[in-house]
Amino acid sequence: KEGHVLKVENEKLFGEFLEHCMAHTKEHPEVVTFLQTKYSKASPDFLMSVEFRNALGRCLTRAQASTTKTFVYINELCTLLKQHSAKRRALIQPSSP
Amino acid sequence: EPSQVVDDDDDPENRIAKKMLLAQIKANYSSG
Repeated sequence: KEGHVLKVENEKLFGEFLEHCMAHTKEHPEVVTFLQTKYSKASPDFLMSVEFRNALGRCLTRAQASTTKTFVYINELCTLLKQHSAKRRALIQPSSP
Repeated sequence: EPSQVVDDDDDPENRIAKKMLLAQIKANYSSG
């Protein structure tokens, strides 16, 4: 149940972050698309983790506080999502011994 | 009185992050 709550909470936070980014990266909408792609390729376990919620909350709060650093926080989240991509996880932890 | 325009590129950290992101997008696009 806790995992489900975190998943819903993280999805909501990510949506808020995307909305904020869309409003502040109008010259480069492809950046938001790139972030969404990274999100869709991330491991489901990571997407419902406390680690992701904390990172997302931190980035959203900071991005809202300083709108001149939007790309910095998008880049930070992209890097984190890349580190936890489902493909990368599969390579590091093979399912069969 | 002219209003002060804030440009995202005024922030060096933001400028670097933007460059990095656009380069990654370009690389992804090129690789298919």
